Amino acid sequence: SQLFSRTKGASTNEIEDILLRADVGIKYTDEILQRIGEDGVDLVEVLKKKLVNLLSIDVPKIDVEKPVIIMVSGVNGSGKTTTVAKLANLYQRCERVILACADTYRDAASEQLEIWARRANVEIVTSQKGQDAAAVVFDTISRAQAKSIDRVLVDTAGRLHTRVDLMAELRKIRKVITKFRPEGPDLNILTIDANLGQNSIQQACIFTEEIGINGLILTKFDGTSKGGAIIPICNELDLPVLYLGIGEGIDDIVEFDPTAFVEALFE
Amino acid sequence: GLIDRFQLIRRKILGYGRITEREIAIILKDIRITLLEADVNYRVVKDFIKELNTKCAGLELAKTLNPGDIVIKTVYEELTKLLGTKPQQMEFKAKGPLIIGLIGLQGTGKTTTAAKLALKYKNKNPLLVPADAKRPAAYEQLSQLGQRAKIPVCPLYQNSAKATVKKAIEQAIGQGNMLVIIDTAGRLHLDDELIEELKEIKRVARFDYRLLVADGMSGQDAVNQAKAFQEKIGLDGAILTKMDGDARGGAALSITRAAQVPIFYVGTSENLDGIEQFYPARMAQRIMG
Ligand SMILES: Nc1nc2c(ncn2[C@@H]2O[C@H](COP(=O)(O)OP(=O)(O)OP(=O)(O)O)[C@@H](O)[C@H]2O)c(=O)[nH]1
Ligand SMILES: Nc1nc2c(ncn2[C@@H]2O[C@H](COP(=O)(O)OP(=O)(O)OP(=O)(O)O)[C@@H](O)[C@H]2O)c(=O)[nH]1
Ligand SMILES: [Mg+2]
Ligand SMILES: [Mg+2]
Repeated sequence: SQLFSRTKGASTNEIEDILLRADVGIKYTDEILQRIGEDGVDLVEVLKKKLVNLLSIDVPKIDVEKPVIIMVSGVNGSGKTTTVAKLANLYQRCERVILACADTYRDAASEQLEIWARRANVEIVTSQKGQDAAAVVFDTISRAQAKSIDRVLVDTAGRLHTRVDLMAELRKIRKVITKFRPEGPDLNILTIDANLGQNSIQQACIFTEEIGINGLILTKFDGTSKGGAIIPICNELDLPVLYLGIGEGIDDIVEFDPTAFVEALFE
Repeated sequence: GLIDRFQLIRRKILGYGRITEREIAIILKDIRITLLEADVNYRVVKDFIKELNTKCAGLELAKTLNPGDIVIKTVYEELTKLLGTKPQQMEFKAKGPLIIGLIGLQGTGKTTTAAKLALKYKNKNPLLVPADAKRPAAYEQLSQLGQRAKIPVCPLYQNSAKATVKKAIEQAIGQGNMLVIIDTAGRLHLDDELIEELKEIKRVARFDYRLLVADGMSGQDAVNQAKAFQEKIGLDGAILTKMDGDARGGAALSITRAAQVPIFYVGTSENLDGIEQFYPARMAQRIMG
């Protein structure tokens, strides 16, 4: 294939350029290039196998009584609300789903998610006057239990991991969930915008430290960014990538495939 | 950070009173890593290091006591130059409203930035224009922001960005607004249809300033995005958002290098007052860590 001839016999310098351009970062790039060595082997094939291996992490097993609780967090504009809509649309094919609009901060957050709930044909709970995010989540899960709903999706407000007060709010939301599910959300997802650089690593580290993330969704993968920052993230934190966001439409979500991802990175 | 690493190198070089090409190479290697870690595009870094090498070779380093310091000082100066040298402002016109368009990728902060800019220039009697007919509740978002800032937001017209802009400009001229800020929908630089929509809006709006609103945490692709918007639509400046986080902001260099436009402002919080003047020298320091 054209890809094979382009990268066959590629030098470490050429490979370094490919990894850097993909936002893998110089630190991890140097690390992995040192490890695969220079012994005349097709470096690209060795590297691709290593990366596919690294990214092949088991997704969390969900074996609980309903409702399954899914929480989505991440920095501002990373695609949480749209991702919640996409997930809701996927699940509602076979299950009853309800959304919790736990973004009580952003202008028109509930209006935005309400439109998506209608499009996905799922129920939604938004905040009553003066309610905080944790209270919305409490109400939603209570309602889900009462009405025997299968899945609760919690959309949270965007926040920078450097904001101590906002990370505390997120811990509070998680704490409310533990009243229903002691181990916390069954899927505790962090959205990572594929356009971002090395800061994604810090985001993943802090969010995991604060609320125990157990899965990633890489959004905006339909652009020209390669999303390679998930490689050092997976190396550091062993977090599985569950889905890729590939557009603004409700159907624009696909399951993560490590092999396809690594191939695309080298194109 | 970089300064401590250089103290170590300095102590090695110091005492010799001169610096060799090899020692310059060591310093530049370290600078390369620093810039790449800061999300500066790898090609921009390559070119920058080459230029630094030439510049350092030309310096009279052998005659100085602290050649390492001179090299570092040169790096900061060159970076500051590339970032615009000194802070720049937009210029208002003597007659007629200044028309600003905010464009960029999805989720970078255009809508909040529109409101922030309007508040900053409140004395220019600004009008906010919700030229995003695509995103769910986009109009409601700008409308609520406008209410909090006490700045008028014109209505969304015929569910069309182009029609909304046309009506808005007429309204602004009629009402004597001195500033019109047009918020547009997030779009990919590769989306031909949406780029075409932007060209149509451009024809109707006749922008004085087309500002790229870019996420301060952007990675390597910032170069392609900035270049594409410059080539396809044209840019007159940029605003770098979400700089209240701990991203180093190498995207700033990608934008000034690739799109060749000044960065006017940085977004520094989610609040309406979270917008500040961009200072090239401060950005250089932040990038260098
Ligand atoms: N191209 C593309 N755009 C996306 C994708 N996911 C989300 N977006 C867009 O990114 C923008 C931000 O999405 P939101 O869902 O509002 O992001 P958010 O994380 O909820 O934002 P905040 O709540 O403000 O923090 C919107 O314009 C979305 O349409 C994706 O996979 N591809
Ligand atoms: N911390 C911080 N958050 C910001 C800043 N600017 C914008 N945001 C947040 O980023 C998120 C996205 O902002 P929007 O203004 O909706 O972005 P947009 O570019 O209009 O998004 P689309 O219209 O969907 O493309 C919101 O949560 C904002 O509050 C900033 O400077 N700092
Ligand atoms: Mg949201
Ligand atoms: Mg917007």
